[in-house]
Amino acid sequence: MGCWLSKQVKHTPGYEEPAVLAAETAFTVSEVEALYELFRKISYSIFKDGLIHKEEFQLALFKNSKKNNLFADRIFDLFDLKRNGVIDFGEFVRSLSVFHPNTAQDEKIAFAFRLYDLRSTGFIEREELKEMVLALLNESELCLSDDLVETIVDQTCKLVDSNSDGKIDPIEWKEFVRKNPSLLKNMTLPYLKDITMAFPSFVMSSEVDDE
Amino acid sequence: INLNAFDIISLSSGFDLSGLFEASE
Repeated sequence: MGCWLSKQVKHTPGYEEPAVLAAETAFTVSEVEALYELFRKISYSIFKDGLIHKEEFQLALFKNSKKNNLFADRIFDLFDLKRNGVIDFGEFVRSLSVFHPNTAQDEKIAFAFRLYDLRSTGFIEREELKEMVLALLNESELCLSDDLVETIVDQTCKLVDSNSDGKIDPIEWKEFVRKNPSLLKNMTLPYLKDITMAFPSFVMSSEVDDE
Repeated sequence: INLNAFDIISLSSGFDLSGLFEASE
């Protein structure tokens, strides 16, 4: 009698078929497969459970798992669509798709708004704006006087808050970004357009044994 | 002063997702 040894393909938790993700995102099937390789590398870097934890996200971004950064935290939280503290493969691909050059600008504008709406109130409030400016100054070790920070925040609020209700709503944000498109530059990663060319090392077998 | 707070914020290294790709190559 013959005996076959079969290799069981084991995917990460929350794995979704590349064809399904490609249909919903700006990526092709082979790009989603390449992203799976990237996802596996990040999600097995510390906890080795096939899910990206915040420390693994920080390690990938900063080569330091303990480096806290307000904006990286916000991006992690927005990638974590299920709000369970980790990013699974589907969340990773869907969220990265926002940063694809072919993704509609409105989607990028909406994502950036949620990013800056630190307390998820539906508005970017003056205090949030000030908190973000202070975080950046702290990160970059730039020193601006309190008066100058207040002036910059006040001026920006005045500029964006067209109905003068003291906070920035999504319509005001959209209008402001349309006049200042450079504000969206962080929302596009040019190399996502052809991951398989830019990162040939990600292109491996689409059926990978996690063992 | 003609500084826009959002322009300042966008300078954060936290927005640079290229690290995700570089670190994993």
